[in-house]
Amino acid sequence: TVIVSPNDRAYQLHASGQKITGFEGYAMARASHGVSKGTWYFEVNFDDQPEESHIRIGWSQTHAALQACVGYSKFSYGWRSKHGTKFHEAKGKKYHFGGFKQGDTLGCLIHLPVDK
Amino acid sequence: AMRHQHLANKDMRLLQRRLLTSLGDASNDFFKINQLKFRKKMIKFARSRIHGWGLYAMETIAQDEMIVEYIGQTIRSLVADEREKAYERRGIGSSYLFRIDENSVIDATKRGNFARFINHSCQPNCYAKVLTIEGEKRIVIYSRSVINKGEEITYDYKFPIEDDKIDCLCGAKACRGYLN
Amino acid sequence: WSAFAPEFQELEENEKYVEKEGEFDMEDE
Repeated sequence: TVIVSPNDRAYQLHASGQKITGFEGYAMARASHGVSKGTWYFEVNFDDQPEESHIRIGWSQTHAALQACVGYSKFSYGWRSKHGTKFHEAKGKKYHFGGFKQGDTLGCLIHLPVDK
Repeated sequence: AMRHQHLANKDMRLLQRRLLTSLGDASNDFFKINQLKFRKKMIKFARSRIHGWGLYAMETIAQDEMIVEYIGQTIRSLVADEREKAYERRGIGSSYLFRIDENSVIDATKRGNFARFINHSCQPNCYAKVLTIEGEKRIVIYSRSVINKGEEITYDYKFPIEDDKIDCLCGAKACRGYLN
Repeated sequence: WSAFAPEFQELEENEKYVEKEGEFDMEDE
């Protein structure tokens, strides 16, 4: 079963099973399982969003720093709850107007062509 | 706990004694750091022969005395990396970023106290020590030898070695030539 | 001495910096 990795994550995040909670500045946790080819999709429920807080979710290689947000470097691709902006190498681009919030179910798909 | 069972009694006593002394040090440091606030008068700010401005002893300071706390904004390492790039882009001189541990840095570039003006020397009369007080890590500058009245306060910045060098102006006999 | 460090703010003790949401962003459309 895919869970939040107990060790491939920033020490200050609280994670247990498939649930993760962050505080203060952005920090990252990766899943216990990764993929390297083919087309994959995962979904999460956005359970709780305190006032003025936001999350970013997406896909990350193992090289991406844990003490930053997904989409900060060339090793990861992020989607932000605020304005629905997508990020890669710390550059935000318009992607999904209005963003997402608590109560939404978020889906992330990655397509890694097998023959490339 | 598992390890303790394997420790012979004598080691256990040694371990306990070491624990107590370390606790003792911390509480002693805690007491001394609060004294620190009232002892700022023993140093003054003035032009430095090393670089720009510096801090000078206004009285003779004994060895291993707490002199001043290096105060600034506590930030995470990656935030410090981003700031260092931003400061360089804006031409803000040598950074006043002081690494506490692998996770955090104290940045005194824009907010902090005058400890940021203490210059580096390769043969310093002070040293910096990271104290953990009530779970919070703080940086304190201690005298490493007796400092005479009128002497400039200096400590070794211990900057990491880098390719693009910053010349060292400390003028000490054993000067290493560069800060980094 | 704050005159020698533009817009320098003196602090009595360390201040924990509160990061912004866009702390790590270079550009944000």
